[in-house]
Amino acid sequence: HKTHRVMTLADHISHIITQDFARNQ
Amino acid sequence: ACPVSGADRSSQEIWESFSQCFTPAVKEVVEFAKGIPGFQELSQQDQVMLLKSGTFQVLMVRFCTLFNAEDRTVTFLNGKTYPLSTLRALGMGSLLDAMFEFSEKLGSLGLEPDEMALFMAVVLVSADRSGILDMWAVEQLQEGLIRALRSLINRRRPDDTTLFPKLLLRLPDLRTLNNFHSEKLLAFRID
Repeated sequence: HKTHRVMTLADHISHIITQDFARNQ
Repeated sequence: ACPVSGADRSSQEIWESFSQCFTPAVKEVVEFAKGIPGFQELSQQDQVMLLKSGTFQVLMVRFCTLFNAEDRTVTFLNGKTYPLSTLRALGMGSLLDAMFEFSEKLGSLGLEPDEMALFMAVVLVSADRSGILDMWAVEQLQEGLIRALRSLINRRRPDDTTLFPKLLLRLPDLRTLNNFHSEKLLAFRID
């Protein structure tokens, strides 16, 4: 049995961008 | 890079693989943005807001070269080509149809790689302004990039005065693509 995180493409894009900027701060 | 790899994969695995395709592509847009002259002079908040609003549209421009409108196939980053009929099984039929239509229109303009890159920069800074703190700074950046794009295109094709306006008309197309399709669902397996 697998668990999935479902999100919209827009939310996924937002998440990656937020992560990237937080990492580079 | 590899949305389909044999009949032994379940549709869920295919969907996960397709969803994963977007992660490295989004990171590349962030790196691309940092290379746009003037982009990193905006406040960090405004950089983030433009990227959140504009990345989907930049990806649509970037990916349009992978779509072959003539034989209705898509080439993925692993170099393999899949017919639209196969990809419809992923449930992205309406997005793929819109992409084919958009890629046909943009492809017909015959842009060189540097023109395409400058156009992507214009697309990014022309994204929705909701949440932007310094509108003036973003508008100045946009105007500068549009001027550079116009200059590049007109210098290279002095006899074609319609190309630049036709290119700008793709901006509302991209906004429509964004509004209709950025809410599509992706699925990531949590291990």
